[in-house]
Formats: sequence, C-alpha cells, structure tokens
Amino acid sequence: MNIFRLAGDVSHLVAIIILFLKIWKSKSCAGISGKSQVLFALVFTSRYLDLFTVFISAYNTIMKLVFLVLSYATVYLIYMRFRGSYDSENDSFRVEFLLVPVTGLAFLENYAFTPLEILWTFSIFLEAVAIMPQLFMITKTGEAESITTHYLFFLGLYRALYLANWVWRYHTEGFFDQIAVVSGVVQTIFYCDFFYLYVTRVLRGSGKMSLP
Amino acid sequence: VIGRTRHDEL
Repeated sequence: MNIFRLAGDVSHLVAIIILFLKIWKSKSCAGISGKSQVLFALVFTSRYLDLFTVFISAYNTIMKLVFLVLSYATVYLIYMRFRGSYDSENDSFRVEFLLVPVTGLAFLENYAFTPLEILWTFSIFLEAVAIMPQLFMITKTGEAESITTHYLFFLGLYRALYLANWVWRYHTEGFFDQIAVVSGVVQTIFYCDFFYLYVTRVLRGSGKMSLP
Repeated sequence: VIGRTRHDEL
C-alpha cells in the first residue's frame, strides 16, 4: 500500500458515496445513467468473486464488500425506489456494443484461461468503458448537475491515482500488471475531456455544467 | 505470484 493507491481507493469510495447520497437525498436520479451503474455493479461482481477464494486483508475484504453493496444499492434506487425520476429516454446508449467486445477480449487476452481469471479480465476491461453510457447521456442532454460532475471527477481521479500507484510499484517492487495498466490508461483517457470541462466550467463557474 | 499480487488491488 502506498499513498497513491490509498488516495485512489478513497477517491473511488468518495465518488460512489457522492452518487448514492445525491440520489438518496434528492429522491431523484435525474441525469444519472442507470446503465452505467448496472455496468459498475457487474464490474464489482465479476472482479470480487475472489472474496470466496483468497483472503488478502481486512481492508481489502471490507472495501470490496462496501463497493458491492453500494453499487447494488445505487442500482436499486435508480430502477426500483426512484424509478419515476429515471430518464430512460436519454439513457439510450447500447450496452451490447460494450459488452460483446469486452467479453470477446477477456477470452482472448488473459493471464490464465480459467473462469475466475477470465471474469477478472472482463471486469478490468468493462470498467474502462462502463462510464460511456453516462458520458453519452450528458452529451445528449447537453448538461450535468454540478454534484454529478463531482461524482465523475472523483471516479476519474481514482484510476489516474492508480496509474501513479502502478508507476510507484513498478519502481519499488518491480510489479507490472499489463492488463490493468493498459486498461487503466484507456479508462483515464476517457475522462480527460471531462476533466477539462470540469475545471473550466464547474470550478470556475457555478451550478450546472452545460456543453457548448 | 501473479494472481496473489494482483488481487491485492481493488
């Protein structure tokens, strides 16, 4: 554990809690892509199956459980409890365009051709693109509430901090996970455009982020 | 070991 990794995990947790509390307190999921949230629940489910096979540390186990519970709770709020506020009209990204290639790639490129390894690889690849329905929705409606942009900022920051963590681990431990690093770079690139808009419009302006 | 090192990340 190094400072980048810890900051990355905290940033990830903050992002998920911001989104959950936003929906919970406002009793509305307007502007939130339910599809992205289902994909993230799928990411955690397929990655954390190792909860049943290996024990790393109490920190590791607790964080995995928290991510799983919060991701399913968020999906529940969007599709069940506050489904009246769900904007299915604008959440029209075709997730099969992500799921099919990601599944195919996980079978082709993995560390071992075993169910757990393929599912782990699937989760890493899927996470890299899971935010696309949300970004698509913002592009389509042309705006995002500032609290939604704070969520996206911390979610993007998390993987960027993991990149720093991997650079650190490479130099101190000689650790290099090609699948995670390449996907992590791709994932972070997807947020770059958003980071720019976040700094120039949300932080310097106020209220909603509207696209030109 | 590849798996063990990798699974310590979230």
